[in-house]
Amino acid sequence: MNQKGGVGKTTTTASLAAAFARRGKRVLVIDLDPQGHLGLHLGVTADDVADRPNLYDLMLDDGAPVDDSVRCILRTDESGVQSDNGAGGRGALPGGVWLVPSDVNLAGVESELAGRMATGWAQRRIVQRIGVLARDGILDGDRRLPLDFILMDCPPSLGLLTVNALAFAREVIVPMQTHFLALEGLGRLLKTVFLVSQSFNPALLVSGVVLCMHETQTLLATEVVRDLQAYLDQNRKLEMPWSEAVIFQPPIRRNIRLAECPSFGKTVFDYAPQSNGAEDYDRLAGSVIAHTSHL
Amino acid sequence: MNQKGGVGKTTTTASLAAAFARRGKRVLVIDLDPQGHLGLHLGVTADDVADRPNLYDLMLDDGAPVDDSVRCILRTDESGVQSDNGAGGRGALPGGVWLVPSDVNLAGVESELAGRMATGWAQRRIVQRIGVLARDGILDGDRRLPLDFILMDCPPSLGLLTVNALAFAREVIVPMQTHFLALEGLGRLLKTVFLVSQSFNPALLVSGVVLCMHETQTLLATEVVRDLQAYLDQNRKLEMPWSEAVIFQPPIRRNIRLAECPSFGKTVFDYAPQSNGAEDYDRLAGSVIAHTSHL
Ligand SMILES: Nc1ncnc2c1ncn2[C@@H]1O[C@H](COP(=O)(O)OP(=O)(O)OP(=O)(O)O)[C@@H](O)[C@H]1O
Ligand SMILES: Nc1ncnc2c1ncn2[C@@H]1O[C@H](COP(=O)(O)OP(=O)(O)OP(=O)(O)O)[C@@H](O)[C@H]1O
Ligand SMILES: [Mg+2]
Ligand SMILES: [Mg+2]
Repeated sequence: MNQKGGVGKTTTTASLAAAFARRGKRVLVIDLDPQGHLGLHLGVTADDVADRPNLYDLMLDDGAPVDDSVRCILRTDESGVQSDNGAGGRGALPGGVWLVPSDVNLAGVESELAGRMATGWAQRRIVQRIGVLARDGILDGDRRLPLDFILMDCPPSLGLLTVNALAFAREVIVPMQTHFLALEGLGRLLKTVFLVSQSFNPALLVSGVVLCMHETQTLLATEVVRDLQAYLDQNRKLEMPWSEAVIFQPPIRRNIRLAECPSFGKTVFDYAPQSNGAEDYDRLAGSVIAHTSHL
Repeated sequence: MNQKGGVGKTTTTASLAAAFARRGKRVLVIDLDPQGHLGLHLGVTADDVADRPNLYDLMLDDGAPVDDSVRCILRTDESGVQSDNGAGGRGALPGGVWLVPSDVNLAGVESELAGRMATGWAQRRIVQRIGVLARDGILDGDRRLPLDFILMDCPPSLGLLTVNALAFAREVIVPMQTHFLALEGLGRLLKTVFLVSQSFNPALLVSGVVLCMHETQTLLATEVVRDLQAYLDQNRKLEMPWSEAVIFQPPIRRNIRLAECPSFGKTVFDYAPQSNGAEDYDRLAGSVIAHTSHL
């Protein structure tokens, strides 16, 4: 999450999911942005999803079956090699990426659910609808596969959709562009995390920041990273959800392949596996897995 | 406006305003984004504005005096040379930039005004409150200065704040990053323009697109520009608000100075007047003035 626009939330969600799958993990990604860019990045178009429930249907209608909303994006064998997209294999559990797609109607969900905010019902729709997948796993043929990760891609706002994600999440990853304005919004972001953790999700933690579109040679980037590290270190003793937050390594360098691959509906690992973008996200995935597993 | 995040809306608003002022024009800029980055870019902090009405106050309370919400950012003499920031000079009318700052509470304005959407009152708050400045000019000492331009910086969404801007504007400028996802959202953006022009503002036009953070050497940027030009050209005969839309020249090249200057609360013209960023926005300002004056 990050309320600032265009900082790499969607690119990070798609790339980390694919990188986890290449390590044999099972990842459910949820597109909370009415703009639907996560789905596009993963090769799913509006037509593909027209005949099945999407996140909007799930949030508004308890009758919409959550299993029908999940679509398989890619499968890997347990060592992470991509296998065909057939459902329900036998033997060892596959890794892979599954998606609950968004819908343009999500843009109105805040007004549509406004009447049910006071009770906290509107803020817990993802808890209520997706919780079962976290608990029971996702349907794959006639078996259910337990999930290793659920990644939620938020829109650039601190509204009801992002609050739903925070109410459900175990940890928050904050993609940030190493520009001045990135730091400026961080205080408000953390305040929102604090309020949601108080009201709805006491176990919520901010595990760390991902530096996106990092221009390694510039003074600006260096200063922003230094200021960010200082900010996080000052907060270590405070017993806040971000007291343990780190800057994940490595930073993700600016790389044209990461800008190109969404137009092919592919992650950078399919589109340009030798690029800096693939290398950086692969190493980042290793750091996130190591960091998360000790939480 | 552009619902996609981080594409250069704020940078373009601040830089064009300063470029216009350097040509002796008088520009009112209005920050519609609860994140308040336009104010920051122009050197205005939350403390500076605490004792005066901001845009949230104007939209919620008809009693808040609009003249009090306007603050002078910079003044130029009529040939565009920056003069000191004193109010109410004599003689020839100065150019300059004036700001109506935003406020974090704007994030809630959609819910707060939800009950008054049906009548169209909520969508026309800017028309109602700012219209008087367009008509009578802004207060400068004991005289009123007529405005040459009003620039409204929108948040990354197509919600009530952006609708307010569209209901008031004469023309729409769309900053776009020359990446794939930029084109993908354009259809929805234009649909919103169409709906608002139908309901509230029949004279509304899309004058054109500003290409931001343009990476001139890349194939991706070249292809995106070509696809965009084709899209605009196909729409020429349709009698839509964007039938005459152009791609403004020149594109704004990616330039680290444009990323650095907000942290100093300065426009690129103060911070790095010899940079590519300053040159590109200055030339763009000339194109926009030429294009706009024939509308
Ligand atoms: N490391 C990178 N190098 C180059 N381009 C990048 C990189 N990361 C992301 N991009 C591109 O920058 C743009 C913005 O990235 P992205 O869509 O991931 O941001 P976002 O935070 O999800 O945006 P939004 O706030 O609109 O949801 C996209 O066109 C994307 O392809
Ligand atoms: N031409 C450029 N070269 C380099 N950096 C740029 C350029 N234009 C803008 N930036 C930087 O990119 C980031 C995003 O730009 P900006 O804030 O203007 O986008 P925005 O569309 O207003 O974002 P939001 O959707 O959050 O309002 C900022 O850190 C800004 O300083
Ligand atoms: Mg996104
Ligand atoms: Mg902005």
